[in-house]
Amino acid sequence: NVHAIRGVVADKNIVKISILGVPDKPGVAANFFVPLGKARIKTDMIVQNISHEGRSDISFVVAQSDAREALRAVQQAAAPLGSVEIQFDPEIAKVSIVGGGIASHAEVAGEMFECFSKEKINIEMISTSEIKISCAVRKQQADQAVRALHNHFGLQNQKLEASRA
Amino acid sequence: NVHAIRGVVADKNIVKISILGVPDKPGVAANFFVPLGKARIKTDMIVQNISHEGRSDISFVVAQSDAREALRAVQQAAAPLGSVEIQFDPEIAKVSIVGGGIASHAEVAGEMFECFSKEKINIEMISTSEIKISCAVRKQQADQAVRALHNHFGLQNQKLEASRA
Ligand SMILES: C[C@@H](O)[C@H](N)C(=O)O
Ligand SMILES: C[C@@H](O)[C@H](N)C(=O)O
Repeated sequence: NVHAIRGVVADKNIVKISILGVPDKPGVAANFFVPLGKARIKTDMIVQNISHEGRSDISFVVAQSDAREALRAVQQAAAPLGSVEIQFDPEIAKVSIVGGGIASHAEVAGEMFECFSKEKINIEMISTSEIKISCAVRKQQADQAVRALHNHFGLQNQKLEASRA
Repeated sequence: NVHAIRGVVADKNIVKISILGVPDKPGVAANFFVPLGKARIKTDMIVQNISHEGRSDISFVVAQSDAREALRAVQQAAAPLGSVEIQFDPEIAKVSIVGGGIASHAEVAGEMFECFSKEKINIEMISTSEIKISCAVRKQQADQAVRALHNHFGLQNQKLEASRA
């Protein structure tokens, strides 16, 4: 499936903010992301999974240079909600495979995750689209992950890197 | 920001499978998605957020026609792991905004979520990339969500629909 994947991208210039235990009802996501937008803070890898007992977590990443302001905006938005916990994680990287063939190649996701497994790299978050699979990992493991993905998908000469992909 | 967003896509021909409480250690994601790939089941909207007490949830969607086989593959892969719960949700739809301007327009995510909020539509999962923001909602609310997004982003004449986007 060497043609399914066009490249591997690692983004290390990011931090992760997780908002834990938000009420899973209409308006809550807007409550956080409208102020972030008004503050002109670009968010990426917004991830929310299914809720448990009416509560959900929302995580996202921002550029390191936006970390302080993003955290402030989220803390302000969280205040009226009560029992919400905010976690800040500066030691994260986003490692992604990109390619038009992802949606049509059923095996690609498992192969990417198996690369991480063989390197004993823990996958902390996953977010996908039809042309991109992104995994959050420890920043110090990003280079190792990229090398392993390049080797597996035969992309040694097509390395793409972006400081804010 | 009418140029930031190129279209709205709704995918109703999908079901959601959530694997709850998997150990958050290397190899677990591969444990599920390698067999899915071998069974040639195309997965989309793979979502995993941060773990709690060493356990995490992994959700994904498949085409309705793949539901039975996907569920079987996941149940088999879960068996050795012990206390893992599998949830199956056929009443889900994926509603997405697509556009090259998403990454560079900080306000777009909040505006999308605010559309759902105004319609009192609950956002059940979120997965993003630089050119796409996808939200999982109840299937019967998908059309209403699409109309609201079209109206907000001024896309009445650019409606894109896909049975498997
Ligand atoms: C948790 C959050 O996404 C909420 N369900 C909302 O619709 O805004
Ligand atoms: C939960 C799962 O993603 C696990 N962390 C893994 O690396 O496979």
